Amino acid sequence: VASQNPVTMNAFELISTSQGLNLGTLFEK
Amino acid sequence: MGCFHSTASRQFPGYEDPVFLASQTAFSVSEVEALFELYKSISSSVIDDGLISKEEFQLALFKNKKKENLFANRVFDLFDVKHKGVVDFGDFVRTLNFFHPNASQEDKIDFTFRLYDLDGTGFIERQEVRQMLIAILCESELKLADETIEVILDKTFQEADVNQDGKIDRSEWQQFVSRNPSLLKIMTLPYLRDITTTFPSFVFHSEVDEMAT
Repeated sequence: VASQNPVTMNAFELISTSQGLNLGTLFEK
Repeated sequence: MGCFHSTASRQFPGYEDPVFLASQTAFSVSEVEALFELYKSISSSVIDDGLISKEEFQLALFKNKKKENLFANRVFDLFDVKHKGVVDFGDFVRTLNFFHPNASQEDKIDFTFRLYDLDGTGFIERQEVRQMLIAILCESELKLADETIEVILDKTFQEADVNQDGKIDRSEWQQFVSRNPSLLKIMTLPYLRDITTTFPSFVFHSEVDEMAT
């Protein structure tokens, strides 16, 4: 999920690592 | 750019005049036309009907149409502004506008609130956050014990849910994000600054005069 220890992160920091939220891939040809 | 007049783009369902879309968003006319090149490629990847289905959206996102993902579904639902089950060109441009580097922080915060308010009640509830945490753990194959998930939820709600009513309202979300600005990182796509160089072929299909760009 992330390089940081997940337990030290808040829930939304963890959630925002989802591939489904990384719209940058739409622009990759 | 009026050399290559074509009416092909106008036959796309939901196609809107780039000049009009540019006037409503942070995009220039040329950028809207470049986005149309991307839109055409996504909307024809499974069925060439000029509309983006959820399957096509996921294919563009993951390069694999079989991948089910809670967050991709949520993002698609927010792109599907008219709730038709498909995304048309106007929806596509207006929603990508939230991800523009020049879009306001307020708009970006509002978008993330709607994204995480899974059932649209106007609150981000603890069970919704739990559901999203479980989804991210499945996606990443990271294993966390149920008690650890509850610890993360406790910590998050202690910080975000100021009035401690078990749910996060818009104002609490705004304050929480202001204290944790990294949560907005997903809301800015630097690619949108370079869209005309990524999709230069838009110049061959441009329907507007250079003066308008």
